[in-house]
Amino acid sequence: TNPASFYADNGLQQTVIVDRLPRAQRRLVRQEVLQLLGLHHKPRPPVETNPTANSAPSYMLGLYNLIEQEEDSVEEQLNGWPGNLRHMQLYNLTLRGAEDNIKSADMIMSFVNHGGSPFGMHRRFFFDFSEVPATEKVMSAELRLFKHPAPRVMMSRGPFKMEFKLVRQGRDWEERILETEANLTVSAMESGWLTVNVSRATREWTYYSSTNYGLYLVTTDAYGYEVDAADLGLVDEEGPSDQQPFLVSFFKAPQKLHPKVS
Amino acid sequence: PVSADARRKKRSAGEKSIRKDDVSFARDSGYVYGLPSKYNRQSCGRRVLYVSFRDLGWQCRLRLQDWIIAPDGYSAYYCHGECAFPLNAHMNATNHAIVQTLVHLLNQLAVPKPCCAPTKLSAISVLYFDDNSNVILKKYKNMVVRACGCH
Repeated sequence: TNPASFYADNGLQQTVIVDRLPRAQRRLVRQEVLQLLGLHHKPRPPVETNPTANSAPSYMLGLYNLIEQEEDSVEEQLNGWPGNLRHMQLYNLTLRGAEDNIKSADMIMSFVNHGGSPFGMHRRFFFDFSEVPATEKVMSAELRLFKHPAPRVMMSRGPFKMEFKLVRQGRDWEERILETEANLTVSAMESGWLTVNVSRATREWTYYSSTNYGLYLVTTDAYGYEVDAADLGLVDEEGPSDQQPFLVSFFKAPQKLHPKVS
Repeated sequence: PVSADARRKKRSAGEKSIRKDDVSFARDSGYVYGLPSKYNRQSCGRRVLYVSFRDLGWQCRLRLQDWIIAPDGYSAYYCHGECAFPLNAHMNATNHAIVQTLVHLLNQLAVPKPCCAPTKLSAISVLYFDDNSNVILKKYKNMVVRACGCH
């Protein structure tokens, strides 16, 4: 009924609860903890009923568990931690590929897609990088998309080429230029999470957020005809929440020459 | 060096011998032994300080959603206690701290005692939502005291 939030011992191996702070002081202490976390205010939580069940939070929770267990060997994690294994299987998370990024990153951030509904056959992705400090160094970034097996009629048209294009502003303010960012070849029956390397685009969006016009996905079949990504089994914003596309970026904090000691 | 006669005199003066139990009690309870109980002081050591995000109302619960996904809280610890003579009884005293203690005994007004401060710190990772429902996993360095010592 009266949560304390801070627990300290009294030097006699007895833990006492610091609950006798006046309300104003307690507010100050909360503010100090927020500042320690590098935040100016308490973030507004999502309004959904269970936001951690969504694809991005669930994936990030898997990463968090991996980091917490980093001192253990990979074998121990695989044998003794079913929750971790489940996350690893679900998101193709293996330490082999992501080990360097996860271990050396100071901040890992997932971004929700604000791309909206598909634009004709093209699919648009937009991730808001305006809140990311330009001083953060982008190590790498991955776009993650979930794909179901395509209908059998699509099998004869494969393999399919997924081309991710970076949207740039042209000379005119209305002009937009599409520049190839990444390519991926998938078969019709392929299912699971697809990972696309979008590090170059993410670097641009971080350092120059005003140049962020998002990504376009153009999907073509083996004969060069355009295909709707939904027909290929790609999950869009209408699909299940735990299969929504999202972007994960690995950041390294800038080196401070004279860090402020607190 | 103390001569054998002097030692005998001291013993006969009824100096209280220190039992093993007393020493272990003093060590466990964090008090410096050898001082009158009135002046008992805590020796430098790591003390418990736990910050509960859950009790702050910042942690996600099934019904009440909030912004920190994990962890529930963290053991920050803090260093507290005195670096008094003899420093051998204290944790991780540096050679310089021992010298400083001796110089402090000679000139208490000019030279302060060594400080009880963290010697090893470690990081914690916090997973939280931002204002745009993005999820951030951030490593915060130097948040947990691993060891304390006299500097």
